[in-house]
Amino acid sequence: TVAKGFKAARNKLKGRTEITTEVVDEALRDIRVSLLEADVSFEVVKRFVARVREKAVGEVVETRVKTARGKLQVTPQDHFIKICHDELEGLMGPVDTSLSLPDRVLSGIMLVGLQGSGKTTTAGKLARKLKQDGKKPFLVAADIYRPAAVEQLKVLGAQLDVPVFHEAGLQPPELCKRGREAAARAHATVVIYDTAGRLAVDDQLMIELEQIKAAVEPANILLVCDAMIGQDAVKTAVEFDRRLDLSGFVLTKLDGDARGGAALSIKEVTGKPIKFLGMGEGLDRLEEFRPEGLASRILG
Amino acid sequence: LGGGRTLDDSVLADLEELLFTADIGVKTATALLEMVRAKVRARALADPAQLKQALKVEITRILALDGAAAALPPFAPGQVRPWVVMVVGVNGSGKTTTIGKLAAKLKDAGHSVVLGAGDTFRAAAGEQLEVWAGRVGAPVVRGKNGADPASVCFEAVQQGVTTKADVVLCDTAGRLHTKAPLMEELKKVKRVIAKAVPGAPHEVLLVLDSTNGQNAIAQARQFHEALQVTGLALTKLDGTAKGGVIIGICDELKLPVRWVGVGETVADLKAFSPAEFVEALFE
Ligand SMILES: Nc1nc2c(ncn2[C@@H]2O[C@H](COP(=O)(O)OP(=O)(O)OP(=O)(O)O)[C@@H](O)[C@H]2O)c(=O)[nH]1
Ligand SMILES: Nc1nc2c(ncn2[C@@H]2O[C@H](COP(=O)(O)OP(=O)(O)OP(=O)(O)O)[C@@H](O)[C@H]2O)c(=O)[nH]1
Ligand SMILES: [Mg+2]
Ligand SMILES: [Mg+2]
Repeated sequence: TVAKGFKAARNKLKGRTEITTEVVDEALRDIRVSLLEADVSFEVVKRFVARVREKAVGEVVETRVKTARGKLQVTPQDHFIKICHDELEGLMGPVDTSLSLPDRVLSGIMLVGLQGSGKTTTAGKLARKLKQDGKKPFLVAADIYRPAAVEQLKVLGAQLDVPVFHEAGLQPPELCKRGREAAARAHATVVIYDTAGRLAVDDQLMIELEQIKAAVEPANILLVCDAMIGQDAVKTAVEFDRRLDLSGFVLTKLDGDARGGAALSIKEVTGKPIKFLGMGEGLDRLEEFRPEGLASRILG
Repeated sequence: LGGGRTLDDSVLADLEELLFTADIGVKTATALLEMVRAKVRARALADPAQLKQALKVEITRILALDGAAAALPPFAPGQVRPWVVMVVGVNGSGKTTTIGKLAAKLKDAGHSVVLGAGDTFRAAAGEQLEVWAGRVGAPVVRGKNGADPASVCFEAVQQGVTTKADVVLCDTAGRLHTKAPLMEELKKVKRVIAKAVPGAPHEVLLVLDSTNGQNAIAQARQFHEALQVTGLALTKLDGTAKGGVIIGICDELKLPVRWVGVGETVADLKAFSPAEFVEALFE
């Protein structure tokens, strides 16, 4: 675990009145292993280690000077651990779990992502949460490809008593446009578009998403990402963000033991915030993102 | 002051990056690179191409388990009938889709197939399998919504027996391996299937999503411990994920990869080829 890595790093520094760059490098090796095992992207780990090293080596010089003058304020070990935690917090970024849902306007939330990441389930969860928040949600079933995808969303809508729009024979951009019109007629305040899973490298299907965006101009576009995802997280997040200018991410299936290191990577690389966490299959299992929870999980 | 970085160091650094970004994982990558370093030290290898080749050979060796790419079940006349496959894995890994594709392959090879809609939990799971059943022309046994998955699979296997089908494919609901009651449910499904046909299921197929990172190892360990997995299917290899985590899984658990999923249509299932997989890994 990364905690093991941090523990090992901490132990390497214990009891020293000064830390040398060699010890810092040794400690960083342990941390690097832990972050990679937590599925943090290779590049992000590289950058993290480089930044921590730069700061820590600077600290070494500083504490050495202080010792020479006879004052030692903080142990080098605490210095180092603090640098790591600060850097990690920096990677987690400022928390922004807000959705753009101004009053008296029909606002859209478009869910996108790889196959099986949890979009349809998340659509249901968001509808439930918004209803609880006093909004009037409306679901649009825009996955015309997956067998029984529309049926799946309709079952969730029925469970929540939230209307679900679908019209056979339409392509997704037109379908979403008509869905939005139906939402407006129903006096809904939030329309949630569930789209089909797709590969970031599938040009045709990525263009389809751009067309949906152009057709209904959703105020919120969320990439739904499976917390178990590995090194592919960055490629996927960057491409979806490049095409659609995402509002943020939903990280799903965090009720398992996946370390969720992808969370660090996608946030770091796109600058977009993680808004929600999927914590189970039930429609009540949606939480707002809290960095401490995720940081301590990635740290093991 | 960069310190003399030899050609070896920079080549090894490149290989390390390649392995890590392919989700091979620290433990497995370290072991593989140590093997390569040993060859470099022994002067057995000189140039970068040879280092890469040594890696390819070693990874192919790990993956080429008995049964890997031994795709269709043994169907010589008089052999086990129905051959029962129980399909398991975490949520969204591609189980239901893989069953549809596998059913098509089996039918194309002249076998009769029965599908068991063992996911009685998730919204529209039975409907999803029914669409696939219609596409391939195979009967599907369903229970009511919320029915006991074990009894649905039991009925499916029974139907396989009475209709003298060649293969029964049982779908199950996705579940995270960390959920003990859900893993217990799967164990019960397996026990109950054995009541319909002693010795069944003949294959416990764990479906792994190749976009997963190191968590796939935990999945494989836990599903294997609970159910004695006999084969793996690796899905979504048509994406940019390399599925490198499979190397450590095969090395540790000796579970053969039977199939790879390379898309969402009925034809997108290929028998696993270690050599092809390794080539793609190094692309
Ligand atoms: N344990 C757990 N399972 C989840 C979570 N979110 C979704 N799932 C499950 O993951 C599986 C896939 O969910 P879907 O909502 O169908 O995923 P999707 O992204 O719509 O899939 P496609 O439309 O095929 O791309 C289902 O079994 C869900 O019940 C979560 O937070 N935790
Ligand atoms: N690109 C690609 N997509 C795949 C592949 N296999 C499955 N999928 C897609 O992945 C998504 C999930 O597939 P399912 O078959 O519903 O997965 P599952 O494991 O049965 O999901 P649950 O029953 O909810 O746990 C669907 O959108 C499939 O079309 C594959 O090999 N490549
Ligand atoms: Mg969906
Ligand atoms: Mg399924």
